[in-house]
Amino acid sequence: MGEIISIVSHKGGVGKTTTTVNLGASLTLAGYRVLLVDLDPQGQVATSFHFGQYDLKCGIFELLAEQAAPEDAVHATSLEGLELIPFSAGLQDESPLREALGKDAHIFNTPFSKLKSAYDFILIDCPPSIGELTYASLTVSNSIIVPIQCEYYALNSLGRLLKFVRDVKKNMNPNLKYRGFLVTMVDLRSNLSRLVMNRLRYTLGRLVLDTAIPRNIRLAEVPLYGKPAVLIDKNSKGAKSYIELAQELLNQHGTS
Amino acid sequence: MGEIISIVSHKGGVGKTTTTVNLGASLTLAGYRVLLVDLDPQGQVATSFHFGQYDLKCGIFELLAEQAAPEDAVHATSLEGLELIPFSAGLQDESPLREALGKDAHIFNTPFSKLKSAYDFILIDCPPSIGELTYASLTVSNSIIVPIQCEYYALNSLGRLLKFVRDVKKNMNPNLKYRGFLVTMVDLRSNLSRLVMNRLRYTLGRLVLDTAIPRNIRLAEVPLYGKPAVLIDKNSKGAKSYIELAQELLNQHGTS
Ligand SMILES: Nc1ncnc2c1ncn2[C@@H]1O[C@H](COP(=O)(O)OP(=O)(O)OP(=O)(O)O)[C@@H](O)[C@H]1O
Ligand SMILES: Nc1ncnc2c1ncn2[C@@H]1O[C@H](COP(=O)(O)OP(=O)(O)OP(=O)(O)O)[C@@H](O)[C@H]1O
Ligand SMILES: [Mg+2]
Ligand SMILES: [Mg+2]
Repeated sequence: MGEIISIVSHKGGVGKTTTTVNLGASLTLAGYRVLLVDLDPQGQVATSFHFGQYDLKCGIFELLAEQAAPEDAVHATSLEGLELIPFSAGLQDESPLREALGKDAHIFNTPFSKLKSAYDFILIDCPPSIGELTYASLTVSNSIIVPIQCEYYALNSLGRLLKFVRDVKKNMNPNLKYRGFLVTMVDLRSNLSRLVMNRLRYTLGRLVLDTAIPRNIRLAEVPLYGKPAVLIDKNSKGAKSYIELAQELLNQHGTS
Repeated sequence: MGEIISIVSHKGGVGKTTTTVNLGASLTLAGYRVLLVDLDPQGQVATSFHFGQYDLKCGIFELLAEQAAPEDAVHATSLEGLELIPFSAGLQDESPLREALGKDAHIFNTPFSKLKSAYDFILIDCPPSIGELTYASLTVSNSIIVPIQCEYYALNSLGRLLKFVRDVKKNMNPNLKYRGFLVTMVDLRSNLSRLVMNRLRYTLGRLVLDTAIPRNIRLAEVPLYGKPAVLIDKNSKGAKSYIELAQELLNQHGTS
């Protein structure tokens, strides 16, 4: 049975999409069947694989509006064993979806329970906000990974996120667990990075994953080529750190 | 009469808050009275000036819930002539505010018309989403600045934003103008930055501001000290570029 992991942060630009795409590909390279689900209306998971608007049949938007079946929304990628569900096939105004989720946060349960049996991991890329979409994602997930940038603003926005997760756990999904906080864009030459890393380990302790993702221009460049870094430049620092992250999560799983 | 400028982007982490704080301070140093308004529930404009939760009396949240008058929500900063209205005094769940804005997007008009007469510029820091908060902000604004990161994902998310601004202009605020697109985190040593810059100038033409903000670690570090870069390290590349941006906008204004 597949594990559903939400990649969550209400702080923008911290590496949620980059983590979803590269961790997903790394788990596939390790032999697992992986589905990426894009819950961010920006639709950048599909962009990372160079799906244009006309290549997409339908997405999570159409799936929840009951205009499509789960198997219609699944699209194959260039990597065998890695598939994705985009946010939607068109430029959608997401308000109707938000409204539907606002009324019934369990709306994801049925489509996802069908998908769970076909994959080992389902990674959900969340939008940069604490709203209905992220709430519904946490409601259906087994666990969460929180990318956190090694910068000052990231430290101060932690309180809101921790409270949000506590609320979901209490009201909707008592089994929700942290897989951990993933420190991203680390530049160990800078004092700021070292200071933030220390504060995070002090505040969050064991919740901080051992693997940290370095700031690495290759991770920002590879979306130009439409493939994850672990496929195009396996030896880059960025790719290696995501392969390492996949290993850490697989080892962690063995003990949980 | 003051000009209200929204700092807008639904893409996260592109430098909206950094631009609000440093452009605001640069305009104040040039002799103008400036108000910063934080419409992002993350509340990072106040964090940039090291306001703790207990230093804030009330914010835009309380102002719109009619629990406070505009002058109560205004807080002085360490720079004479630069003031701010935080998002709120507590850790607020922003749903009631979003609901109120969803019903009446003109809700900002009254408080802001009082504030307009007391300042030359009012800069509104928007959250990373296309939702009720950003919609209401554009409805009350004279103009907008769109920070856009010099990276691949930024290019592809442009279409949604341009459409959103067109909709607001058509339905709510026909006088809304672009002050321009501000390219941020530029690293001219990287091919990616040069490629994205060229594509942006090709797609947006004159809408792209001449001033570009370089990637500069000082801009990320100064929030640690609770003051804008233009106050702490005037000679840093980051601070100089924001001072240059203020000049470009002031010269632009003379001709508009
Ligand atoms: N480790 C890294 N080193 C360098 N650049 C990175 C790294 N991780 C991500 N990036 C780049 O930083 C930008 C932000 O990353 P990304 O879009 O993955 O963040 P996000 O949290 O998904 O953003 P949003 O909040 O808009 O959804 C992107 O342009 C990406 O290519
Ligand atoms: N020119 C720059 N050079 C280096 N770092 C920068 C620059 N501009 C901003 N930063 C840093 O990048 C991160 C993102 O910037 P910022 O928080 O201002 O973006 P934002 O668009 O307001 O994010 P959000 O979408 O979460 O509101 C911050 O840690 C900030 O300190
Ligand atoms: Mg993203
Ligand atoms: Mg911000």
